[in-house]
This record gives sequence, structure tokens and C-alpha cells, in this order.
Amino acid sequence: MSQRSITSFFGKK
Amino acid sequence: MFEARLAQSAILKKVLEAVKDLLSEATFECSDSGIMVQAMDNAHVSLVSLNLRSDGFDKFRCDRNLSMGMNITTMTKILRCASSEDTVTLRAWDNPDNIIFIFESPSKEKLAEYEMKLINMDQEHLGIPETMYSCVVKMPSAEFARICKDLSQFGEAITIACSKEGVKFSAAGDYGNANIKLAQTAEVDKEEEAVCIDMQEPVKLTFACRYLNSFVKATPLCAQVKLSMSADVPLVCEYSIGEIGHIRYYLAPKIDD
Repeated sequence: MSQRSITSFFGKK
Repeated sequence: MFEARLAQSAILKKVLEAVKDLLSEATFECSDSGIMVQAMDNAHVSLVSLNLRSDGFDKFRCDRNLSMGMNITTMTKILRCASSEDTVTLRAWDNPDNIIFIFESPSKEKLAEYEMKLINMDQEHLGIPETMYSCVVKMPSAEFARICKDLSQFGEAITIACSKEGVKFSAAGDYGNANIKLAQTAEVDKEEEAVCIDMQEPVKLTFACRYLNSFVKATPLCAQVKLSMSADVPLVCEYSIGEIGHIRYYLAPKIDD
């Protein structure tokens, strides 16, 4: 299994 | 001028212990409404969102909005110098280079001041969308901490499966596997001992133990933890901080390669 980055879910403001 | 006072430093001590594993530094945004922190761990896998409302402080004054970059490791060391019963005051001037932590004993006979240099940090805020979660589980925080600790012995990840029947935590590894099922509690004498499941759709997600075990460092803050989950979106693990605010941890799920 691989781990996604949290930034791929929440866009930068 | 910025000045925020809590009658007991215990809350702030617990907050620091709850974030220090994940964050080495973070920006504290101070305004009329309170103190907010939003920061990712170094690997950008999890996000910590801390909110302390101004009305929860015994005294709160913030003449103009301030962004203060704090070294969490140093701040944790400073807070460890306070006794839980000490009053804690955070003080900074406008355009500050330093923040001052003042600890006063209940008898007022001991007054300690610690000054910490602020750091310049790149501001990087993420927009967290409003989400309706498929499953929201409320359970005793100590039970969640225990489950994370126990299952971490078996593998690097914990799968959380939530259905109408209850919530199942499982882990599998080279030495075997383990699973723990919790049913919704029918009747409880104490609210903080309840397991409560609000399910719209069943959910099954897998998360890295390492991060879950960091989140449960917030256990002393609240008797209950709230886990919000939907397919393919980050878990939200939330602890209330008394009447003053909350800490939310967001964790991206692991995905099949």
C-alpha cells in the first residue's frame, strides 16, 4: 500500500 | 499587544504534548477570535488543526492580528517547566521577535518568565472543504489509544471498517493478524464511556499506525474522540479541548498500489 500526501486532498489556499 | 492567560497551564501542556510528535514548528495565528494553528507534519501526510477560542481564556487581548512562528520543541520544553496548577500567560508586543511565557504559582509566590525567539516561517495554508462524512464514530479516547497501541504490534497499518453493526479495527503482518470489534453501546451510565456510530454508508479505510499513535497523544485532553470517515478522503480525528476549543488531526488513507 502507498501513502498519499494530505496536500493531494486539500488544495493550497 | 497580545496577551492570553489561562488559569491552569495543564491545558496548554497537554496541547503541546499532543502536537510535538508531528510538528517541529508551527505558526500560531492570533486574532480577536482566538489562537489557530494549521500545520502539516514533515512528510505532508497528516495535518494538525488547533483552535483555541478567545472566550475560553481567562484573559485575552489581541490588538492586531499576529502570525507567530514557534519552535514546538522549544515551546514543549518551556511548558514542561510549568506546574499544572500554575497560571500561564502568553505575551507578545506588536511585530514581535519573541514571545514570553509567564508561569505564576497558585500562591503567587513563584513567578517564572521564559522568553522564546520566534521564527520566520513560510505560510502555507490548506483549504479544508466542508465534508459530510459517511461514518462518524464517537468512542472513549482511552479505548482508541489502547486499540492503536495493541494493533500496532501486528502491522504498520490499521484498517477501520465501520458498518451498522459496529466498528472493526484490524491489522495484519508477518507474525499474524488481529481485529477488535466495538459495538454501539446500548445504554451507558456515563456519556464518556459510550460508543456511538452515525453511519450513512459503510466505510473501510486503512491508516498508518505511526500517525494514529501520534494522534492519541491528545487522549489526556478529552474523554471522547470523534473519528469521521468517508471513502477516499482523509480521516478526521477530533478531540475537544474543554470549553476552549478543539484539536483535529487529518490523515490521508493508504491506498492499494
